[in-house]
Amino acid sequence: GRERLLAAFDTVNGHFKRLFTTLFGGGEAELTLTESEDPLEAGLEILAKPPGKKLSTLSLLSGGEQTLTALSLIFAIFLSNPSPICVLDEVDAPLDDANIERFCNLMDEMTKLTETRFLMITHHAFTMARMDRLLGVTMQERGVSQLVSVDLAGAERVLAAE
Amino acid sequence: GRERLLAAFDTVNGHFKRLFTTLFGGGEAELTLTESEDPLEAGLEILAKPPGKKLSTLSLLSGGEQTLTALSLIFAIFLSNPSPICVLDEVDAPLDDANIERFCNLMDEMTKLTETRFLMITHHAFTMARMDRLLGVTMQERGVSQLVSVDLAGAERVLAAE
Amino acid sequence: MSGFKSFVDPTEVHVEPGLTGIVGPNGCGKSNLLEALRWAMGENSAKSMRGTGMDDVIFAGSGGRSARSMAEVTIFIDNKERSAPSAYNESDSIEISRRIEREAGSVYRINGREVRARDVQLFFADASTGAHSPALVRQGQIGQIIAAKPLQRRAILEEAA
Amino acid sequence: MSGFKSFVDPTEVHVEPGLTGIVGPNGCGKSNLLEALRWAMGENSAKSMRGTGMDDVIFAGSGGRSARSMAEVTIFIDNKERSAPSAYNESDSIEISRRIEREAGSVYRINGREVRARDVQLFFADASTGAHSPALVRQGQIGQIIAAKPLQRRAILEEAA
Ligand SMILES: Nc1ncnc2c1ncn2[C@@H]1O[C@H](COP(=O)(O)OP(=O)(O)OP(=O)(O)O)[C@@H](O)[C@H]1O
Ligand SMILES: Nc1ncnc2c1ncn2[C@@H]1O[C@H](COP(=O)(O)OP(=O)(O)OP(=O)(O)O)[C@@H](O)[C@H]1O
Ligand SMILES: [Mg+2]
Ligand SMILES: [Mg+2]
Repeated sequence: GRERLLAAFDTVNGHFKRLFTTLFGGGEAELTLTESEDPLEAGLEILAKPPGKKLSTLSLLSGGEQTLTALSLIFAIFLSNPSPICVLDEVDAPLDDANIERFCNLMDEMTKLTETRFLMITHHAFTMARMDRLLGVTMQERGVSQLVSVDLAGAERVLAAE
Repeated sequence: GRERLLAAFDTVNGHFKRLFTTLFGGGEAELTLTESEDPLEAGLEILAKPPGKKLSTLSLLSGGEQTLTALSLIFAIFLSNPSPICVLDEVDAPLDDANIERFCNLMDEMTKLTETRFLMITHHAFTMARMDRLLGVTMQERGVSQLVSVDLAGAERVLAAE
Repeated sequence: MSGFKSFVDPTEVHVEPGLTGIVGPNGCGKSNLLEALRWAMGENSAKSMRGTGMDDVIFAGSGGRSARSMAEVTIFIDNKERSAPSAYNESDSIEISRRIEREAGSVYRINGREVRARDVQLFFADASTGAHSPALVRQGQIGQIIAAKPLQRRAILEEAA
Repeated sequence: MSGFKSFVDPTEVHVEPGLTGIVGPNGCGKSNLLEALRWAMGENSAKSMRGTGMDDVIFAGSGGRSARSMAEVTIFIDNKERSAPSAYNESDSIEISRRIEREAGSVYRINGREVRARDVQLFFADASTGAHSPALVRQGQIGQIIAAKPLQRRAILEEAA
C-alpha cells in the first residue's frame, strides 16, 4: 500500500502544479505530506501562491481563489484516476467572469484528455454557452420536477423566465 | 429580560413572515421558540414553506431557497433594530436571475424604510446595475489593493477586464 | 428514477459524452438529480442527502399531489466493451437499482438479482466512482476541501490510489 | 486604513447613504474591506479574520513590497446630531481606531484617548452594530444561519432585543 500511495501522490502533485498555474494564469502551488514519516499516516497539506502574491495560509485566500485551488486538486486526482462520470454543482458561483472563462477552458481540455462525461449545474449564462448541450429542470407543476431539453436560445428564455 | 426578548421575538416574527412571502413571491414561514418554556433558554426554530410545496425540514430546501430564507431572517432582525451600516458579501451568488431581481427590489425597499447605509459586494452585473454607486477594488500592483471610483459603464469594463 | 425527492413522476436522464449543462430556477430539483445518482451508488448517510432520515428521499407530497410510500432509482451502464467486473460481465448492459419503502429500508439489485449495499459500493469503486467520489462535487462543498484538516484530505488521495 | 491585509497603502472609504456596490476580480481585496471594519469594531477572533493569529491582518508583503510591522484602521463617525453615548458626545465627529504591531498586540483609541477593547465593543453595541452584528454578513456565512442549531440561533434574536 505504501508504494502505491506514494506513486499516486507524485502523479497527483504533478497534475496539481500544472492545473493551478493554468487556472490562475501564473503563480505556483504544490502538495506535501505532513505530520508523519509514514505516508499511510500522513496528512495532505496544500501550499498555494497566486501570481504576484506571497505564499500564505490557505484560509487567507479569497473565496474565488479557494475555489480555483480546490478545483485544481479535484481535477489532479481525477486525471490520475479518471472516473466515468463527473458532476459539478454550481462550482462557478464564486468566480468572476475572467475565471469562469479559464474554468471553462479547463473543462474543454478535460473532455479532450478523458472519456469522462461531465454534468455541470450552473446559473451563469457564460458557462451555459460553453456546454455541448443543455438539460433544463422545471417545476411547471409546483413541487414536481420535470426534465426538458433546452437549446441555448431556450436557455436564455429559461434564464429570463427564472 | 424575558419580556424584552418576547417582544423582540414578536416583532421579528412579524417582519420575517412578510419578508419571506415578498422574497418568494408567495408561500409562508414563521419562527417558533422551542426546547424550553422559558424564552431565555429556548432555541429559535424556522419553519419555511416555499409556494406550492409542503412544509419540510430546512435542510431539504435548495441552496437558493436557504439563502432567501436566511436573508428574510437577517432583514427581519434588522428592521426591528436598525443598524447604521449593513454589509452583504456575495449573498447573491446562489440566486437565479428572477430571485436576484426580487432581492434587489427588497434592498430598494429597505433603503426607503431605514437610514441604513448598505455595502453590497457582488459579481453579478444585474445587482451592480441596481446600485446607487459603485466602488471598484483593483490590484493594479499585484498583491496591493487600491480603491477606484467606477460608474456603471466602467463596471462593465471592470467585469470584462476581470 | 421515480418517487425520488421532487421527481415524483418516472423520469429518465441520458448522460451523453462531453459537457452537459443543467439549468433551471432555484428549487426546481437540479441538486436532487445529483443526489439520485449518489443514492443509487450506495450512499448510506441521510445527512449527506440533506435529510434527517433516509425516508426523506421519498416524495413527501406537494400542493397538488399526495406523498408516496416508495422511491426507486436505476442506473443503466453500457457494457458493450465487457469491461465490468467478472461477476456481472455476461450482458451488454448492467442495471443497478435501489428501491426504498417508508419505514422498511432499501433493497439493491444488480441485473435483477438482489445484492447487499456493499456489493453495489464495491462495483462502483472498481469503476473509479461511487457515492463519495471526489468527482461528484456537491453544492457548497468545494470550499470544504480547503477548510478540511490535512489528515482528512489524505482520504481524497486514497481514492486516487 | 493602512497596512491592513492587502491594503498596504493608506486608503479611505466613504460610506454614502443608500446602496453602494463593491466590485472587482477574485482576490482583489473586497472581503478584506469588510474585515477591516469588523476588526476596528473590536473583533477578537483571528479565525473569523480568516487567519491563524491576529498578526495575519498585518500586510505580509507581496511580489514587489516588503512586509509591514503594523496595521491601523480608523472609523470616522459623524456625530453632528449628538446621538452618541454621553462619554463621547462632546464633539462633532468621533474617531475610533485600532492599531496592531507584530507580536505586540492591539491598542484601541476613541478620539485619541486610549481605551480597552471592551469600551469599543460597548460603543458599537449601543449603536446597534458591532463585529458580530447580524447586518454584517461575511462571504459564505449566509447558509450558516440555516444550518445552525436552534439554540445557537437564539443568540441572533438577542442581538435584536
Ligand atoms: N422528499 C421530497 N419530496 C418532495 N420534494 C422534495 C423532497 N426533498 C426535497 N424536495 C424539494 O426539492 C427542492 C430542492 O431541490 P434542489 O435542491 O434540487 O434545487 P436546485 O435546483 O438545486 O436549486 P438551487 O439552484 O437553489 O440550488 C426543495 O424545494 C424541496 O422542497
Ligand atoms: N496580511 C495580508 N497581507 C497581504 N495580503 C493579504 C493578507 N491577508 C490577505 N491577503 C490577500 O488578500 C487576498 C484576498 O482578498 P479578499 O478575500 O478580500 O478577496 P475578494 O476580493 O473578496 O475576492 P473574491 O471575489 O474571490 O471573494 C488574498 O489573495 C490574500 O493573499
Ligand atoms: Mg442546488
Ligand atoms: Mg470575497
